[in-house]
Amino acid sequence: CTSIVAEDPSGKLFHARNLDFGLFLGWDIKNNTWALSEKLRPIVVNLDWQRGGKTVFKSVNFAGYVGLLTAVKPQTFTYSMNERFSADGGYIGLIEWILGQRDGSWMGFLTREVLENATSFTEAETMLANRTMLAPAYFILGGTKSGEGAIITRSRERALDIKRLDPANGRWFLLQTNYDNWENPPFIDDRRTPGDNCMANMTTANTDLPHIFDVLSSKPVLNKLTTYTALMQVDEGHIESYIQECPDPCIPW
Amino acid sequence: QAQVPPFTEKCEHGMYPPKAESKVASYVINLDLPPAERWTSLAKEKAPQIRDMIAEIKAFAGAFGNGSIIALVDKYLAPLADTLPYPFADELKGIAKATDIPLGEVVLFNVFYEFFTV
Repeated sequence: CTSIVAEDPSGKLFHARNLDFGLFLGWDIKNNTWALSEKLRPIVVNLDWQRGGKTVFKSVNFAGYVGLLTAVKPQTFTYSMNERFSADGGYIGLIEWILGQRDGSWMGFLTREVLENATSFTEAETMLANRTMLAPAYFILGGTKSGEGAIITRSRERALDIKRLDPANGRWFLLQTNYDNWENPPFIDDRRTPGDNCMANMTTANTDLPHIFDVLSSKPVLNKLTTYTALMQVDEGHIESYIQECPDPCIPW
Repeated sequence: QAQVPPFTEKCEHGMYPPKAESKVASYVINLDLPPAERWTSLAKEKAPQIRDMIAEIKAFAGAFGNGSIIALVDKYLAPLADTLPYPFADELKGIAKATDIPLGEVVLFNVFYEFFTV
């Protein structure tokens, strides 16, 4: 996955992501596709979650999956989640849960709770940073005010790091893939460097959803695992998403 | 034809808007409905595609352990639903009912992230 939070010169915030999933789950050598990614694309849906006839939040989901991977709470915050691989992975939390140790939160269910209940960027950040979880993750948040953007790197127990937007010091965007931001990504899966380069080429003056879509459509940020691209703008409570396919030649991940 | 590292990096321009057929359709989830009914309409409409996707996961899992993993899913993951916090257990049961997919397989899809992060 690749998530981006970016701020334009006026302080307007944009949040976008590629959802990549299906690695090692069956490579179709005839069509150069991942079998599971192909099956996920037809079930991508935009959801408008309403209470009393009014929107509480909007999300992009896989039909049948009740948790949240990509969402916007209008005029409040935007959210996306990237997978974080770890030896201390979610299967340990799952076994603990089955054995009766149930103090941790499931990723998808915690994020539902955050989108339903958090009333500010800060509150969402606190909830996502501090709850014990069954699995590690990267949470990417955008707010409504200049500088409100964060990558929360989570272990199962705690936030290992929170990296924030800092436009006053030149950090006008944050880009997160599937590796800790204080370490170099592996050379066989470096989507961060090309993504950062394309964002820098875009420049802060051109920051808007169409230009960020260009970055997310650039290989290898776009790859054979990419199922959809979502674009969000918090002030307008806007979310739109597009099924993505990566034409050959294209890196498998 | 798949490209292997080191790849050629090129920043795309003018990709937006993408083709109209790639735009994702929108649905409403009514949080005022009982959890078991919130997903009924969407789940029924997408049932064939959800079944296809879960079949793919089962085919992958079935490649290991001669189908024993699938048997474990059906046996142990359905009861797991009742340990999940409100309202998720009821939502998953509603989806299973609407799609006619075994509850254990709906649970598997919803906890797949926890399985997969190793």
